[in-house]
Amino acid sequence: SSLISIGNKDLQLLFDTNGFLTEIQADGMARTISQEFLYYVGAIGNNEEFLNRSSGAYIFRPLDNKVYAVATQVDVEVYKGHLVEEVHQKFNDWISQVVRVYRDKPYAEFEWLVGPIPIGDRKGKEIVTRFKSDIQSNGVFYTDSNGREMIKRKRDHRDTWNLKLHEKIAGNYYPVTTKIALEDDTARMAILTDRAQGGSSLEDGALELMVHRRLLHDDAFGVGEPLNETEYGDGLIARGKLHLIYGQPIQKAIERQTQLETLLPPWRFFSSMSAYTVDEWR
Amino acid sequence: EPHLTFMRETMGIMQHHDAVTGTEKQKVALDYAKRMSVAFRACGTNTRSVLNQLSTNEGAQPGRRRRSAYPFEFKSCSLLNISSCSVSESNEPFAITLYNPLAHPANEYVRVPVLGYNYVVTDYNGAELNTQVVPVPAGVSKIKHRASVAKYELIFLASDLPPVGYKTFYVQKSDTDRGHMNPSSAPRKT
Repeated sequence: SSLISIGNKDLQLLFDTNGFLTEIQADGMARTISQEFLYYVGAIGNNEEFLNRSSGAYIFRPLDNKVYAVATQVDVEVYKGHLVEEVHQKFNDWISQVVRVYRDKPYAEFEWLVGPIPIGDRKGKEIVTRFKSDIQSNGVFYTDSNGREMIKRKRDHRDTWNLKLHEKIAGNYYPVTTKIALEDDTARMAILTDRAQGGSSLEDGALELMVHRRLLHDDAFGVGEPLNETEYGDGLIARGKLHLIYGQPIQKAIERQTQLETLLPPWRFFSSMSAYTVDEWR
Repeated sequence: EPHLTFMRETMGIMQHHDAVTGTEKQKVALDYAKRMSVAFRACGTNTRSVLNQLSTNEGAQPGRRRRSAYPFEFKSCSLLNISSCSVSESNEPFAITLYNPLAHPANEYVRVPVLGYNYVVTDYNGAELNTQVVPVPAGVSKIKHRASVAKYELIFLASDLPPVGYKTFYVQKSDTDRGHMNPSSAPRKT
């Protein structure tokens, strides 16, 4: 086999020869899935015109509605043990990720590291991660409302008026505080976040979340400066975690439990024990 | 009380719509980060005091003289997300205490930045736990301002953490070579 696989008895992730996620086996199913990092170039507008503003702190507004891939091949290292199996992926010099599955956890963890976003080409960039499955979601997906109930979203649609979208990407982005999900009759895919992010489903079966952005123009909504964080030198590096839960559509209890455990993890306190042996400590 | 009040006031400031959405000016973002850092550090004194009262070693060892009013540090490592912690990166044995804020028991895979791969983790019963070691990802170890010498992450399962309660684990370097724990990546398949 040319595939790399990691997992536990309930969940298996397979990676192709280019290092990308390609298949998930969970809940008795083997389904196609992919995950990659992409970026949008921020729009540069004329801020004196209300409908032609730059992408900035207040608004997400990609230039020309195009998305760009960051890598066609990923460097990978695989570590397998009896507690966790993980794949270390390097997409380019400023994007890397660890994908891991713990022995008895029902989810896969994607720990991403993005930055400093290069701006040598004088283009602002907004980085997203996209999970693409074969789930027939028919344009419907769900985002949470401050970690409480899930709200149904439909691509290119608003419930109370006839919508004509001029910006197909930004117009379909919604706030995600802790969870974004989609499903059909046979499978459900949910992604839990560790922080508030923007997210969408721009095609059936696909979920994407924005993880980091660096922009060179103010959007003229009030902040008065571009979102270009250079105080620490080259720009900020961000690191965070996503949890992927895949299974039958009825598996929502696992999502709620995982949500609690990941958003309210145990507090850790460290104490030097140089003055105590293990028996004295006990 | 002043420590808690500083945290309360900071959390109040963090409810401002610019703080919630990230539309504050950069200088203000830096001030927010500074206030949060000071608030966490101040409240660290409170958690240290409380945990030392709860975990006093008097009684467990009658006649033993306490070394100080607060013998254990109970330090927070706010850079654990980039695998950096001064206590666990020293060569000394250390204890890690996990406080579970949930109202039900929790199982947590703990990841601790360490220097090598020969470690023993012991629970309060004296039982040795299963551990695993993986390298700190290359992307993390190359972060320019990361002041850490940790090359590995030690992983163990802290099971059955009591609801709104805590458990402590003792971590020490092993005298014997536990070479089987040396993490090595699987060969790249082509």
